[in-house]
Amino acid sequence: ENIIIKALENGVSIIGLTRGENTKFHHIEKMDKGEVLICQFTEYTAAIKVKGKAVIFSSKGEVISGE
Amino acid sequence: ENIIIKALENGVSIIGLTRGENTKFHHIEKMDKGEVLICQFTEYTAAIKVKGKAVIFSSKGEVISGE
Amino acid sequence: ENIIIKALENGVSIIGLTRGENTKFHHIEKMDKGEVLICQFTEYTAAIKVKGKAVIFSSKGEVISGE
Amino acid sequence: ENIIIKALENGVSIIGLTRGENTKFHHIEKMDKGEVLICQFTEYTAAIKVKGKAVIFSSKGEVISGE
Amino acid sequence: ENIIIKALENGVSIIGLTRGENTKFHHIEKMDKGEVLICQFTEYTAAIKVKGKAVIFSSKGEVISGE
Amino acid sequence: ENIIIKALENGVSIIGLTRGENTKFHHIEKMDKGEVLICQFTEYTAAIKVKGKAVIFSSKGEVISGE
Amino acid sequence: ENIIIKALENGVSIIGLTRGENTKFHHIEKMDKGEVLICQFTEYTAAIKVKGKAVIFSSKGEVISGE
Amino acid sequence: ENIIIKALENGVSIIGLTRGENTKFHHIEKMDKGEVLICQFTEYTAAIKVKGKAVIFSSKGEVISGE
Amino acid sequence: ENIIIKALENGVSIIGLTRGENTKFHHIEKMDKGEVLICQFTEYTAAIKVKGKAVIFSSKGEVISGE
Amino acid sequence: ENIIIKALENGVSIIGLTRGENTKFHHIEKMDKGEVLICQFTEYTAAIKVKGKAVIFSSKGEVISGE
Amino acid sequence: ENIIIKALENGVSIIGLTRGENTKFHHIEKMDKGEVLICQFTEYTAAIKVKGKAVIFSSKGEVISGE
Ligand SMILES: N[C@@H](Cc1c[nH]c2ccccc12)C(=O)O
Ligand SMILES: N[C@@H](Cc1c[nH]c2ccccc12)C(=O)O
Ligand SMILES: N[C@@H](Cc1c[nH]c2ccccc12)C(=O)O
Ligand SMILES: N[C@@H](Cc1c[nH]c2ccccc12)C(=O)O
Ligand SMILES: N[C@@H](Cc1c[nH]c2ccccc12)C(=O)O
Ligand SMILES: N[C@@H](Cc1c[nH]c2ccccc12)C(=O)O
Ligand SMILES: N[C@@H](Cc1c[nH]c2ccccc12)C(=O)O
Ligand SMILES: N[C@@H](Cc1c[nH]c2ccccc12)C(=O)O
Ligand SMILES: N[C@@H](Cc1c[nH]c2ccccc12)C(=O)O
Ligand SMILES: N[C@@H](Cc1c[nH]c2ccccc12)C(=O)O
Ligand SMILES: N[C@@H](Cc1c[nH]c2ccccc12)C(=O)O
Repeated sequence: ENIIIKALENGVSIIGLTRGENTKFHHIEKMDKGEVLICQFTEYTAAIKVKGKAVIFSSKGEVISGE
Repeated sequence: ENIIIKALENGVSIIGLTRGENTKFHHIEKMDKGEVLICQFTEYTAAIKVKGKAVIFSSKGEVISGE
Repeated sequence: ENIIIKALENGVSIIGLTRGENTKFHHIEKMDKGEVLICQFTEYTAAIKVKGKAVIFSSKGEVISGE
Repeated sequence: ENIIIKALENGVSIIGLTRGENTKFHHIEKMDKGEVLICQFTEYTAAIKVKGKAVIFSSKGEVISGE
Repeated sequence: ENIIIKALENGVSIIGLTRGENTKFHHIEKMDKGEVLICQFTEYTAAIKVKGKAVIFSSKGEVISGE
Repeated sequence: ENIIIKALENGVSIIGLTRGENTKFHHIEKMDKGEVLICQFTEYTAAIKVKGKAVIFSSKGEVISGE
Repeated sequence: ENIIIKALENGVSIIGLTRGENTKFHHIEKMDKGEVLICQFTEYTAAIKVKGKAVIFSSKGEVISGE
Repeated sequence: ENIIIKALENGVSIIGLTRGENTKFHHIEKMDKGEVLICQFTEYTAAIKVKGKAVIFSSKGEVISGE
Repeated sequence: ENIIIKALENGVSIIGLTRGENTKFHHIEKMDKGEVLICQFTEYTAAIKVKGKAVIFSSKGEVISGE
Repeated sequence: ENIIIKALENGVSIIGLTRGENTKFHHIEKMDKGEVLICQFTEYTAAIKVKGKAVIFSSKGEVISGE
Repeated sequence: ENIIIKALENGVSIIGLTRGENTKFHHIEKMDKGEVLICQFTEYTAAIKVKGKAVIFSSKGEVISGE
């Protein structure tokens, strides 16, 4: 399954957390207002954290972050 | 399947419990109000515990923790 | 499939029963009111027992334990 | 698929029957009123018998035993 | 898929028929009124016969035997 | 997929036809009124013939034989 | 997937056509009125021909042959 | 998936086209009015051509040929 | 998945395009009005082109070519 | 999954983009008004670009290009 | 699953982000108004970023970027 994240303001961070015994941040994708990232879970990404105001589309519906 | 967790207050803990004979906490992800974590079950994570006020989105619908 | 369990009172026990010829308790996760555990069936856990007042969310709907 | 069984009275028995040429009882889980067991079919369990008053949740809906 | 059978009278027989070139009875589970058996098709069981008054729950709905 | 057959009269025959180059009868299960057989297609059974008055439940709905 | 065929008159023929480079008749199952055959596609049967008045139940609904 | 074809007139042709680099006719099944053929795509059949008046049942619904 | 194409005029061409680095026409099946072709994607066919007036049935619904 | 593209004007281009580290155009299929191409993603094609006025049918519904 | 992206203005960028420990841009596909790109996640593409005004069609519905 993939996750679609649309930034609703500048400076939103979409963070990839590592898969494995340790859980660290391996990548932070900076997003400007209106930009959209479509991303998957992968061999390297076992969790995704969203900071800032954005809307997250998944099979569970829409979730708004940052409020 | 992945689980989406949105913190409704500061200081929410999302805890990964180990897979295997022993069940221990392997990671605690601290969340501020509005932050969202999208996470999977993995080779290392066989259970996830949520402490504090948050909303949990899954295929079973929405569950509010912390009340 | 995973199971979501929300404690409705303090002192709820979520018990993992072993897979295999013998059926024993391998782990008891103590839960306070409002805490949520999302857990899977695994190589080690073939049955899950819930004691105390909690709500159990699964594909079969919601079941309330402890009454 | 897993089966969810909630005891409606004390002394309910949830019995695991062996897989294989012979069919014997390999485990009896005693349940008090309100307790819930979520269990799977496994390499060791090919049939499950329920004695006493309980409600059984599965993909086929709810069945009440013991009446 | 599993089959759920609830006995509606005492003395119901749930019979496992062998898989293979020959078809014989390998096990007869005697059921008292109200008792429930949840059983699978397995490497040893390729057909299940029900004698006596019972209700059989499956993906095809409910069938009442014994009338 | 399994097939559920309920005899509506005595003397119903449920016949297993062999898988393979030849098609022969390998087993005839005699059924009395009210008795139910739940059976699968297997390595040995590639077709099932029903003689006499019975109701056949499958994913295609209910079919009545013998009329 | 399996196909269910109910003969609506005597003398209905259900014919198995071979799988492979050549397409021949490998078996003809004669059916009397009311008899039902439930059959699969197999390693030997890649097509099934129905002659005479019968009703054919499949995931595509009901088709009446012979008219 | 299988295809069900019912001839609506005499002399309908159901043609199997070869799988592979070349596309040729490997079999023509002649059908009389009312006869039904249920056929699969196979290792030898990668396309099926229908000439004459017939009704074709598939997961896409009903299509009438020959008009 | 298979595609069903019914010619609505004489001289319709159903063209198989090769799978692989190069994309060429490997087969053109000429169709007369009313004729129906049911065809698959295969090891040799990675795209299908339709010229002339025809109706194309697929899981995406009906599309009319040639207008 | 396959994609169905119907040209709504002459000179529509359906472009296959390569799979792999580099993303280049490996094939351009020129389409005249009314012509339909049904195409898959393959070992060689990881993206498809459409230039000119056409309608694109997929499981996501209909999209019109070229406006 | 594939993603369909239609540019609503000239100069839209559809960016492929690498799979693996590092997350970099491996390809930027420039799109003019009305052009449509249908693209997959692949061995090389683990995330897709969209800059500029476009509509993104996926199983989660339609998302408009660039506002
Ligand atoms: N490194 C962890 C990341 C993770 C996935 N799900 C989690 C839930 C909670 C805490 C951490 C995680 C793992 O591979 O499993
Ligand atoms: N370590 C346990 C974690 C676990 C999963 N599900 C559970 C249910 C109850 C208690 C513990 C668990 C296991 O791998 O199985
Ligand atoms: N140890 C048992 C646990 C179990 C699973 N399902 C059960 C049902 C009844 C009793 C015990 C069980 C097993 O692996 O099978
Ligand atoms: N030992 C049996 C248990 C069983 C499963 N389904 C049954 C139905 C009827 C009687 C026994 C059974 C087996 O492995 O198959
Ligand atoms: N021994 C038979 C049992 C069986 C399954 N389905 C049947 C239908 C009819 C008669 C017998 C059977 C077999 O393995 O196939
Ligand atoms: N022996 C045949 C049985 C069979 C299955 N489906 C059929 C349809 C028609 C006639 C015979 C059959 C086979 O293995 O294929
Ligand atoms: N022998 C053919 C039988 C067949 C299957 N589908 C068909 C369609 C048309 C004609 C023949 C067939 C094969 O294995 O493929
Ligand atoms: N021989 C061709 C048959 C075929 C399948 N689908 C087609 C579409 C168009 C033309 C030919 C075909 C193949 O194996 O692929
Ligand atoms: N030879 C190409 C055929 C093809 C499939 N899908 C396409 C889309 C556009 C252009 C060509 C194609 C391939 O195997 O991939
Ligand atoms: N060569 C790329 C093609 C591609 C697929 N999806 C994409 C998304 C954006 C940019 C390029 C692509 C790949 O194999 O992955
Ligand atoms: N290189 C990363 C790309 C990625 C996928 N999902 C992500 C989510 C957040 C940040 C980066 C990513 C990976 O393979 O996993």
